[in-house]
Amino acid sequence: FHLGVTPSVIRKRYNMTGGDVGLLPNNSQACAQFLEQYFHQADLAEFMQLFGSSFAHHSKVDQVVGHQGWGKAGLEASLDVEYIMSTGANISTWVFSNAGRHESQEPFLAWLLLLSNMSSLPWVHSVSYGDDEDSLSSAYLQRVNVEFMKAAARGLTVLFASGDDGAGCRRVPGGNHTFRPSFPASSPYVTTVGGTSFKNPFLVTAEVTDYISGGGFSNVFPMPDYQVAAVRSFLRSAAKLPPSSYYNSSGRAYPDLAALSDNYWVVTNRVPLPWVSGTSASTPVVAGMLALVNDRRLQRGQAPLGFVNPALYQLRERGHGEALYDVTQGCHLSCLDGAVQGQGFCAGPAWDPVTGWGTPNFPRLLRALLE
Amino acid sequence: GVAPERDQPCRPPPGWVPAGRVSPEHDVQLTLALRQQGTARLARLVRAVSDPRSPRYGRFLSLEQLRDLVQPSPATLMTVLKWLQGHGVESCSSVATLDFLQCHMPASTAERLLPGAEFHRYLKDQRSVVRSPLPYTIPKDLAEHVDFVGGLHRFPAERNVVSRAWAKEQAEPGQPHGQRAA
Repeated sequence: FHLGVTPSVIRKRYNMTGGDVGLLPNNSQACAQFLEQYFHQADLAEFMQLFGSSFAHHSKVDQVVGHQGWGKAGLEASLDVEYIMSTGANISTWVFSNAGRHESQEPFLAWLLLLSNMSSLPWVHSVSYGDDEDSLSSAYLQRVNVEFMKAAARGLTVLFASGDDGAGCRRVPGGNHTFRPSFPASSPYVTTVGGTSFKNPFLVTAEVTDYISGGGFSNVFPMPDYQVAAVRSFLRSAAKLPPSSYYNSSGRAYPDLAALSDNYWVVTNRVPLPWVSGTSASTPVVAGMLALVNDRRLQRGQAPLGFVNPALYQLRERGHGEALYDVTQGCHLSCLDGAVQGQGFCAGPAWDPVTGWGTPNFPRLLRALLE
Repeated sequence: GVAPERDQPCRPPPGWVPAGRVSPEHDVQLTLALRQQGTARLARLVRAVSDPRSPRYGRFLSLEQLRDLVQPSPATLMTVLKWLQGHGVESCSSVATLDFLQCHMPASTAERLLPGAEFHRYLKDQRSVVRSPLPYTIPKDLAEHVDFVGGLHRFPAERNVVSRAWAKEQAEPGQPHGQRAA
């Protein structure tokens, strides 16, 4: 049994062995979050001392882009760094920090400008950021979406947390409820990561949905070609669907995949903290794994993964269905009203809008993505 | 003028307290998203380099090649620079892909540049931001050259994804902290 998620629990659940660590000096990964938080190198060192004995790892972030002040470490900043370096073990890691920004700056926009201004960047980016789609102008949404296209054209893999509101909920004019998609999770050009829990929270067992796992359909971006078949299959076969007025069934559907998002241990300000949850936890875990896949691809002289969604949605038809554990049990939350009674979508076979294709079975995923 | 972001909410999110309009000489930083070229070609290219079945899978662009694909047209660059210089805005920096401009200027200049905007300070906990509670406009002949102007309406992210989920547990009355795990 275990008392919460640590790197060894994650590596055990996703079948990562001691040999699944980075070997190349010129591979790299990065995390970014925009809550003006700092992380402390000393926390990372302590975290690795406590939890990193079963695998080779770096104990230091190699590069911090932006301000790194001297304030208290933030929970989210600490979590991002500690877990991307646990699955993306022994890989050079950058942190994009916006603490101490100019008071009229938009931190997320500033990060996008950095991507457009740096010729050498890590290949994989884990980003804990999300806003309600309906709180952003269409000009902004469309332009930011083009920025993600630019990143994909350069071979960057950009992952976003799917959010912690389940399907979300808002009241539309007239008083009815509808689900509330999150952005950039709803961009067709990013890889969006949902969340799961262990079926038995104190054992390394199968996973079920984490009820907070963000997921649904964009009201702005049409469904991209690469996921039409998978989503159509879900909409056709789902045992139970919310009323169609609650979501845009022709919109970009997300998440794309998921990982554990419940009850993490994090070291922050020298103190190990339990019960830390959210898709901000699952996103760096997946990001680290994809950085490790890049490590192997680069060793073979292959290109890095780049925008991974087309490959991800082809895995099953190419006979690599085992690359992901299919999470088929549980639903996520949504509007508390008579129509949906707090329930959004429910997980089902193959792709679903709660956990996507499921959670990584690393060795099989590696084999599939090396092909 | 034209309001590029007419549908952008300008209200401050809950918790941000208005602290008055900033002084006319207060320095603000604006980010101009310049209209790019070649976005349709860019979308086709992304599809080709990201699909394992495509012969061009993995053939990614360098930053310079990306710039050549998306950089704004000379007309866009000239029109925007002339507009900025016309208002005395000199302190700008661009990015390698030339499709963003970050400019510093006094608030009074920004309010002339973007009619309708007013720059106010807002406070929350120890944080302070300067935003405009009123929509901005740009001259009509700029509308085809500027996607949007950042630094006016969107507040820093509130989603502390981790703590909210935790806070949710806190907020649910009667549910002991560890029950969710149980």
